[in-house]
Amino acid sequence: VGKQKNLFSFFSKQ
Amino acid sequence: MFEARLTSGKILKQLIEALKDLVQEANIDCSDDEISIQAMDNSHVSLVAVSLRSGGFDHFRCDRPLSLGFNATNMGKILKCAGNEDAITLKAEDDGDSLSMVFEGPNQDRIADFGEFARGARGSDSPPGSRREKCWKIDFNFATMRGVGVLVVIFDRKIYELKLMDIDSEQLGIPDTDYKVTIQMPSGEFQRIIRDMQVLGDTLSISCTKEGVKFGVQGDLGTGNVLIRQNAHAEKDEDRVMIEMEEPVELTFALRYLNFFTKATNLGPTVILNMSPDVPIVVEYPIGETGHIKYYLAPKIDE
Repeated sequence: VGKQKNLFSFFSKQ
Repeated sequence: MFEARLTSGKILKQLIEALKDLVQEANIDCSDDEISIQAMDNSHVSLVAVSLRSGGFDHFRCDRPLSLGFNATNMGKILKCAGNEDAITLKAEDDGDSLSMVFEGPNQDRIADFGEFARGARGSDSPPGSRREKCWKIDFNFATMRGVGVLVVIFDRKIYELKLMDIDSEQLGIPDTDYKVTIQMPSGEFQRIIRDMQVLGDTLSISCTKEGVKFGVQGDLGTGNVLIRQNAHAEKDEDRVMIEMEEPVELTFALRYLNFFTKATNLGPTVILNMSPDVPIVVEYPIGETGHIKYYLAPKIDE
């Protein structure tokens, strides 16, 4: 079913 | 100084309920325009973003931007003390270490006739230097039995102080995105689907095609599939299902997190799902004209 990504793969830290 | 009064205090109660299982600690960021919260769960898989615009409050004052760090469980415990009909006022000093929360019952207008008496009744209890003019408004709600000469004092204002904390939260920059698929559907129906699907497995696929939106789960027990079709002309707005699609999208997600998101169902009749290939889904619950709570959830991706 695929690997769970975390949000840092998509959004950058401010 | 920050001070904001929400006539419908229930919104605040429901908001904290809607995030306290996902995040333990967060900042309430106060500015001239809004109060907002952005926080991630411990595993950084999901993010919750709340915005309540200042115009949605019946009183709003924020002299300078403030970050109020709070423990969500503790705030939830205090907000449980507020009635669903109560107005809630939040107050914080610029350099204070606590957030004052004032709950008022819905019949505050009754006090107006008894201002003079109330000021007297308050008497020496008033803290030195306090503004008596305000004291009677703060502590009591008065009702009377005219002609009989009995004054009934109803204690109908509760003041709680929540200890604040310094929270070094990681803020994420979320780019404005044009999503390939936008689905608006009744929030109760979405909640039901998530609840039912959890019986069968822990990963949900959401697939949007011109046929409609298919929610699917596969588990040891068996499989489940629910198809939702566009229904833009339902009699009631909140029953409508509207699907805008530029291209078909299919993504898979952990049901555990989607289930946390549905704690926001009480905040409004509608939920909006935004999806594009290989990016987090946005699950948005609009809160009337006041604002929204949005959840972002990273997908599961084949490598």
